[in-house]
Amino acid sequence: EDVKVRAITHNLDVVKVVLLGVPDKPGVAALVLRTLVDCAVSLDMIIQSEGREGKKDIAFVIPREDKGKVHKALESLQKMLPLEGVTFDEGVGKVSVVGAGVANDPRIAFRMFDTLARLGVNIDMISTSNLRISCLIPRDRVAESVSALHETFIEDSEVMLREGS
Amino acid sequence: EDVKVRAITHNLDVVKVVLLGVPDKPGVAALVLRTLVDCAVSLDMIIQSEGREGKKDIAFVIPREDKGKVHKALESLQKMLPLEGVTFDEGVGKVSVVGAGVANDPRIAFRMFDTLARLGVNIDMISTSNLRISCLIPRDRVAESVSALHETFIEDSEVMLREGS
Ligand SMILES: C[C@@H](O)[C@H](N)C(=O)O
Ligand SMILES: C[C@@H](O)[C@H](N)C(=O)O
Repeated sequence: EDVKVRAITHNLDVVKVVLLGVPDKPGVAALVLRTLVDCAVSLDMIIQSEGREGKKDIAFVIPREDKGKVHKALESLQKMLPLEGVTFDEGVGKVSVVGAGVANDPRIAFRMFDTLARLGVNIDMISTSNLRISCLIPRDRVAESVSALHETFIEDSEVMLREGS
Repeated sequence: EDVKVRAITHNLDVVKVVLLGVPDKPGVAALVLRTLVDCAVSLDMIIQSEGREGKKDIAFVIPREDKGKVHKALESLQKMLPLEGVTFDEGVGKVSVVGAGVANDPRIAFRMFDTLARLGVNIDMISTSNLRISCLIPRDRVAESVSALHETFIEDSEVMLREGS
């Protein structure tokens, strides 16, 4: 199944921003995005998962150079929108396993998460699409994680192809 | 910018599964995926966001026919892994805005979330990749949401193209 994995990518130019405990009702996500549109930032990921008691966290990833203006924009937002807090985390990096259908096959996600686990790398956030499984992990573990993922998915499959031919 | 949006897609064959409050340490995501691999299920989304106090929720979406075997597999997992609970939600459906670069432009995410907000549709989960912004919403709102998103992104841009020619 590894033939599906086409590449391992990473991005160190990321800051994780989390709006904690926003009201879980219609219009809130739109308001948050409106704020980001107004400060002309580009986004790398938007993640919203399960919440608790009528509240949700909305997390997104921005380029490091945009931290200042997003911080400013979210300060104003907090006057309009009740929330528990806003956090900025510069200690993360992003690694992704890329290829058609990767997210649909749990074996690929398993091998990605297991590779990171074996390095003792904690997975902070996970987001998938049919073409990509992306994880936020500690920034200082990105380089070795990329190598290890390469070994799991790319080098092994090259060996398999050679053996098969 | 709407020329980026190539299609609106949806999926009603989904059940949202959430493992609540798993320990946030290396190896946990791998163990969860191992369990899913062993019950041969296919996955549609995996989402993990911010947690609280050393715990995280891991959410994923499975086909409705797999609910039984995943339920069984997660019962065994709960013996091995301390967690707060496991929930199954059959009341969701998935809608996606698809196109190159859609997730990087907050204006597209804004217009998607705003379209849903105007219908009074609550957004339960959000996951993005560079090709797709996906939302889980109430199942009984999927059809009208797809129409509205089509109107926002596809029909308007066709009008724009005609006017421009
Ligand atoms: C939390 C936020 O996503 C909210 N549920 C909304 O629909 O906007
Ligand atoms: C919660 C889970 O993702 C954990 N952080 C892990 O690395 O496996």
